[in-house]
Amino acid sequence: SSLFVYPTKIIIKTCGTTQLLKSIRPLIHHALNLNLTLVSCCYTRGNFIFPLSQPFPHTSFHEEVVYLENSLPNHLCYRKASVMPSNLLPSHAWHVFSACDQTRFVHFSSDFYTVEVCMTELDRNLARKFFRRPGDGKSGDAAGKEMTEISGINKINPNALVCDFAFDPCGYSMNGIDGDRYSTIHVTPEDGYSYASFECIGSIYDGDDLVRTLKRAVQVFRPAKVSVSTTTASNRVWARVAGALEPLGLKCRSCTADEFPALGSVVFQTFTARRK
Amino acid sequence: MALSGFEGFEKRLELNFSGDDPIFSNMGLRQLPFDSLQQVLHEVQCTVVSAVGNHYFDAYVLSE
Repeated sequence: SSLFVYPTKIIIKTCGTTQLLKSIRPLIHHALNLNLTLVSCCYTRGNFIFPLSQPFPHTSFHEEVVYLENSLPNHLCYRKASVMPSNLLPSHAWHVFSACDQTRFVHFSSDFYTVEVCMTELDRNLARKFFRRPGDGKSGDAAGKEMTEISGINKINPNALVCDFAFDPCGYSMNGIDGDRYSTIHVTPEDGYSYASFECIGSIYDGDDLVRTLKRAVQVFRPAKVSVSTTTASNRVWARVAGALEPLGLKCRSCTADEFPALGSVVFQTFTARRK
Repeated sequence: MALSGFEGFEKRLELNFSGDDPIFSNMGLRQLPFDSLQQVLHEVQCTVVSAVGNHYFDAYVLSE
């Protein structure tokens, strides 16, 4: 799991049975003490593999939306919740909620995009790299650093400063920081429910950077199923995604788009390996 | 699929703020005391296991 704190933005991404939405009220409270007012909120997730294990308020998307609605101040009056389906991979639907105030609704524009990648059915040999050797005597930081190198994660963005951690007996998380841009990877390598995520932000003026980065990130895991959510204010960044994944033997099976307040366009694509 | 296991799929929350106070314009939320962040993360049921930062932002790896 990861937390990013910018001067006027906070991003929290958590897995397992965490109760992420319970952070909203205390964060708004702490920000108010710094004379900062909430202007927009965005919540996204895929389909849980084990939905029945999720605690309140994550027991269903409906329950999450009710909780979000009740946690946000009234001035965030432009709100939308939607489940973006994948026709071929119903297990990979994308859930989006966004809300913003009037200023953000009228004047929102951004040159940045956010890409969220969810990968399942990882290559078994590659997933093994995210298991620790029993009794290795290493700290989580040291073991994490080793996994970053042997997996090739350090080559995704060689310019990034990487902060990594290996969990015991398995699992891995990293944050990459490169100027004002973050990237993050989380890995659950156990066979039967193996999962890895990759997320990064970029500028619409970056050219082919996204293609290179996505290729490198997905090659680390060689998953059988991939979903990619691309969020941009006004650009066809999503069109570059297939160009990155199809040379890796992944075929685009579905593509859904929708508009959200304070986010712009969210495009959700799913891919499966041609060998399957 | 296994009957139960660790849930890999994440939940992601992004909050954006604005403020008029020039004193806070450079650092803003980065001025939050670490105790306050820990308190928030306690609600989520996470803790910080590793951290790094630069001129622009702070990044924390969390438990779970």
